[in-house]
Amino acid sequence: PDPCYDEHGAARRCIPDFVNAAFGKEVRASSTCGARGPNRYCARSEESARTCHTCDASDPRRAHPASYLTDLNNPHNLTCWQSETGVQRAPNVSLTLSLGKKFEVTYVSVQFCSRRPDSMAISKSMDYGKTWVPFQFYSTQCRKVYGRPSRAPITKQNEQEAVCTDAHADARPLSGGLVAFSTLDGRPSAHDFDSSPVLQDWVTATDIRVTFSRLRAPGEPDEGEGEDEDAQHFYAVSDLQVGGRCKCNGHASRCVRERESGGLVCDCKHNTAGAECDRCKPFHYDRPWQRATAREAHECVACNCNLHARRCRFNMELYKLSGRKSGGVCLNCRHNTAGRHCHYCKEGYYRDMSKPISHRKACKACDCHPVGAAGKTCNQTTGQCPCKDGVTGITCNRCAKGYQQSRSPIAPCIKIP
Amino acid sequence: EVLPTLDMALFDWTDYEDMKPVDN
Repeated sequence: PDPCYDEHGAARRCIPDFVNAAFGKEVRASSTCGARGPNRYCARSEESARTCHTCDASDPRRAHPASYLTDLNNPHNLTCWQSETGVQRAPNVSLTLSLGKKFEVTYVSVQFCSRRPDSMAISKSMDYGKTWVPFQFYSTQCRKVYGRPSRAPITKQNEQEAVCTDAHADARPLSGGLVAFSTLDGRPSAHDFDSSPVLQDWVTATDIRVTFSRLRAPGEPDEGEGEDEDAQHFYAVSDLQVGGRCKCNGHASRCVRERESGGLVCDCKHNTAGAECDRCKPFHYDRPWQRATAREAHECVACNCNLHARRCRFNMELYKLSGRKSGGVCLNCRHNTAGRHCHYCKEGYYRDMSKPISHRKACKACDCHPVGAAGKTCNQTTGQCPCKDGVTGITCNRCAKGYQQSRSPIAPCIKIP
Repeated sequence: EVLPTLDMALFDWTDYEDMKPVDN
């Protein structure tokens, strides 16, 4: 059964499965160790003493590529991406992940192999990387590093803004640890997400970027200080996860690869279309497009054009006047029909009542006589043309009883003397 | 009784040339 329809075939809201949208996707790292030749790094865990190793991108056994961030995360055999060393003196290091389409992100998590950085930011793009907005900041010095207050209260007014926290900075574990950002956590409208366009927008992202800004806070004690210091300063992450759902606005239960572009798109139902089912299918504009909710699927409805038009447009005024039932206006009515729904015959034609209005020959030409008729428009129902004095017949093509044809086209029938 | 159809050929179009239907 299709989750987008109930057992009676009525449309109902449907949503794609919850997934790790990052899994298997490419991550662009601004810095990766060993990319410019082998380099030495030293790590220290809680239990063991400091040990040094070599990172070499050309040797698979010693490489720590960015692809390790989104591969299968096996806790018994951790594969870690690792930045170049000396990051304490270097500019920011960033990890950029393209999700390929809009997702509604529930959380972003970063599982560290190295110690957690003192300051990092998570940002998102909603336009495939053209522009970026902050999603969340972590720092022990929020004001100094990011110019934001620490742990600022989240209210209805600012619930679509990034906040800064030092919640990640617990001393233990020294190395490793998970930093997870829950996009709706603490946001007042989260309990009524369905009717909060602000939060629906807030959780929407096409790309995620994690930027490590500072490994250690100034003055923080540094093990092995002085001795090969740079080799200890690097970022290492085993897993970057983006938990969420493919954004389909409640009109699809899955996303599929498009055949032509290979990109991910929603498998739209409810007569919707677009990568995110964010518009109605052509000719289905009788109601305005709306996101589906738990209570109402807001299915797109075909315009009623009685089979005489292939295109229509939506008119909000008419929709409101109809009591929010129908707002479609048919365009280019064919078969000599006219009107909003192509529901009557255009001028010069009349309705053949023996055929339904949807029949392609439902409208017949008036065929008013060029001389006998006073005009070209006939009665819409009967087909009777307006006849000149003394003329008769549906098309005004005969002289009435007691009249005879004259030679004048102005008065074609004159009374018999 | 069937009344005869108006015979276009019987009309004198001299003064009404612009009204005369185009013959297909």
